[in-house]
Amino acid sequence: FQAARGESQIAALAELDSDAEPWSLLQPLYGKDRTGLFPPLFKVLYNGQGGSPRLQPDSRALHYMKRLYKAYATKEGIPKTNRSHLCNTVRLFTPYVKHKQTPMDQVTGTIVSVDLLFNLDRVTAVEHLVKSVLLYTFNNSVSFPSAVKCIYNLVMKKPESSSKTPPRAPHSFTFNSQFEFRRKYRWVEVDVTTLLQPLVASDKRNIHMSVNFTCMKDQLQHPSAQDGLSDLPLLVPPSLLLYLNDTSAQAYHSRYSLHYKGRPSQAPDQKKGLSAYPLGEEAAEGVRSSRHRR
Amino acid sequence: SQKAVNRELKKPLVPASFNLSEYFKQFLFPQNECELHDFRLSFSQLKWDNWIVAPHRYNPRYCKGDCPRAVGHRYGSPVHTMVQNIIYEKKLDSAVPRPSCVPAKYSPLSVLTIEPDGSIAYKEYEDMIATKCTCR
Repeated sequence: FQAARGESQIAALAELDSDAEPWSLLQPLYGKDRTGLFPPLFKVLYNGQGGSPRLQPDSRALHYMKRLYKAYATKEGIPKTNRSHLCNTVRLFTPYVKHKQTPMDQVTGTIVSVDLLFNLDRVTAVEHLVKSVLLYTFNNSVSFPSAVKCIYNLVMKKPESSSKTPPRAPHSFTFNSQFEFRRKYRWVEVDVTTLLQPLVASDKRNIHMSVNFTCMKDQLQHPSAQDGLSDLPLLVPPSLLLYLNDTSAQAYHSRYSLHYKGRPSQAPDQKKGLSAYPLGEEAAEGVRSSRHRR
Repeated sequence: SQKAVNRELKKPLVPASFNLSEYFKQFLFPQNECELHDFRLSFSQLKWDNWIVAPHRYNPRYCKGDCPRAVGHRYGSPVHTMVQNIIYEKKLDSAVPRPSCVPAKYSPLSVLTIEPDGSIAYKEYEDMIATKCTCR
């Protein structure tokens, strides 16, 4: 029977027209989904999603992830061994923006909030959250006449309940972080690990948050600082970056991440709030802290 | 007669086309021994470049070649492999094949992909590039 099945399999393959897309050759010949056998990458190929139309990501987000790739892997795609981060997976989500912000309030300098909705369905159950940041990327490096101080206020909201259940007071908690914009940044990261940790761990995949900035009024005296703020690129909705440790057998586990396999992920401390470091410095900081931890 | 002896002496010992070094080589280094070969693949060839952003080139490499007798020291093969080789060579059972040349070690691969929902994922997968061959 095995031999016969093998022949029918070969015959079935031969029937596929020669110029069929390669992933169609991976289609289950018996119609039964066997994707559990393959690592996630081949699961995509196996299901033929390789060719399915897909939403195109934001160009700034793609540029940032290409830089991250260059920092983490060689040209041939081999993960660099000198890396300090504990994760073997990084996912970047662009938001569905719910409310457009209104122009900045001239009196208090507050840039009115924007509501963000993120759908994290792509995060699998075996991916444990190590760190999460909101990422503001600038088209070109932004320079301010002087350091600009802002208060960043983020409110996490319960995903809107369906019309059946009685409306409840929005379950939200506020997260304040103060940070300074210095010269020449291509991106700014706001660490939101403590907010997302419980949600991702409890398989919540729809994240609803509202964000607003209040920049110190005295900074606005200087007319050019005012100009600097009015076109502050923070008005661009941020992306959500998740640093994850994939604990499945097919994922690569460097010696760093083995410490974290199966343990409650130890997110870095939140006191620093904003980490507006270029990738390199943060990576170096990661080495120091991991050495300290060890 | 003298003439016949002279004629015989003039005959070359080995055919003119015979190459001595080639002849000995087959004993020193068996032809196409089991070893690692490159296979450079670009995802655009597979039309996957619309969702695999990086790397641009992927060389999974593969193992190919004959397993020589002395597989032990050269490939770190277990004694079982030599037993299988003897059975094969002595044709004790035609169903028993010659030991195969297969990968023994791998290295991981990092990929950057665009997911169907438009999000971007950086993932590191284990065992994606063969780095060493063995006979089993």
